Amino acid sequence: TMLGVVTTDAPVTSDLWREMVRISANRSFNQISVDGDTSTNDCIIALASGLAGPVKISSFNSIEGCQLQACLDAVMQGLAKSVAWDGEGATCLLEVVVFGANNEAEAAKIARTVASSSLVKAAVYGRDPNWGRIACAVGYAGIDFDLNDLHLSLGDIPLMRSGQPLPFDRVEASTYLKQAGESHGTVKIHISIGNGRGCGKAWGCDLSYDYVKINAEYTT
Amino acid sequence: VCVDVGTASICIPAAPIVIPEGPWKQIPGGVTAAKGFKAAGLYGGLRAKGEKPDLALVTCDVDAIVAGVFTKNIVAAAPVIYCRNVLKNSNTARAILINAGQANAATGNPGYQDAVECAHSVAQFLQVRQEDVMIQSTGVIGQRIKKEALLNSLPRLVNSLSSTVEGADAAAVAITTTDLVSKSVAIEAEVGGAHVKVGGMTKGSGMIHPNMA
Repeated sequence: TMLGVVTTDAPVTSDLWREMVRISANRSFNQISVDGDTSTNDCIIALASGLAGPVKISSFNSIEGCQLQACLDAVMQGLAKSVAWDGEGATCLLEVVVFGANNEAEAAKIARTVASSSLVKAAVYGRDPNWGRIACAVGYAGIDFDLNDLHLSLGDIPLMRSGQPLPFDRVEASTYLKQAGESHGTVKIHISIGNGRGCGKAWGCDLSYDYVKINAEYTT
Repeated sequence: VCVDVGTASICIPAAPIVIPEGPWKQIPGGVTAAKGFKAAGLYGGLRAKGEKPDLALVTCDVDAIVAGVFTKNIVAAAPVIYCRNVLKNSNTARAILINAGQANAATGNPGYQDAVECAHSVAQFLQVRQEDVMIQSTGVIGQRIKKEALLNSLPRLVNSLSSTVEGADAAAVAITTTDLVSKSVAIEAEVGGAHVKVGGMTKGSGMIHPNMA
């Protein structure tokens, strides 16, 4: 289960605050996955005291509305990433960034599908730069794209370009994954599927033996 | 973060939270960084094992505009149903009570009444309306809240409320379950010419694939 409480002293109207929280949740907590199980209790409650100023922010399109949304996104993404980083049994955080989609929602869907893939997560734990599993998850995400536009990279190491696998230094790529695991750091996967302006991010973690151990022993 | 009493069993480190770069600066404190907020966390005897804090309270000195996003799981926990019902008719809130240990999910009508009773008791202590109190629960599914232990702890919890970083940290620890780290962060930025603070805390380690609306 994930729970969250967000507070701000920004003066904001009720309707706008609810819309802002909805948007930020979609850009943060709704973009993480540890094990693919949706809890009965997931909940974020966000309170705005309004004590920072007298003038209420009421427009989503105003400068101050955009500024507050950006602040809310930053806090909620930071918190959401920390949940994925602390995933049961995890040795590293997985950050998936998708570019070139038609819109943010499509990019986000692909990113989360990759971050949620058990086979991608297990490969990361095994320090296996398995571009095939990543490409597979991109393909079944339910978003249409031209295979010839697919580019993948692991950190700074390109693995696929224009839908074709690239020669790469397997030891270097595996070392990248190993170092992230040993330092409980971040593995970054970059994906491009076209020339659209939509981009999105998702976060997960690797899948280790410890995940099974923890949940086999946790009585429900 | 060490809170309440000094035993090693209740200490967990804070998560290294990386905030995206932007026109803001990270500041100390989590849910208490913004003006008007207090928080507390303590051990109330709800957890099955250990004496890590398991009860948190976040309050606001004024009627705060409230928003919530909740799991779309049809088998929603009692506190989720309770909060959704309250937010249908109310735009403001004054407090959030959170317990760890029992999820109060799949507990039927008695579980829902537990959530209502807990909100009612907090409201009495804070002298606010019952619908001003939100409830969150986490822990073992299928178990009702250890209500007696919770209610007995409320006076101490309310008396522990603080606008300090320590108050925010204590609350962040108290909401954890299998988490290895507590998760709390705050930022400050200029918004529309005013210095605005946004802070938060979260918990979560397993059963994580949120789908909230």
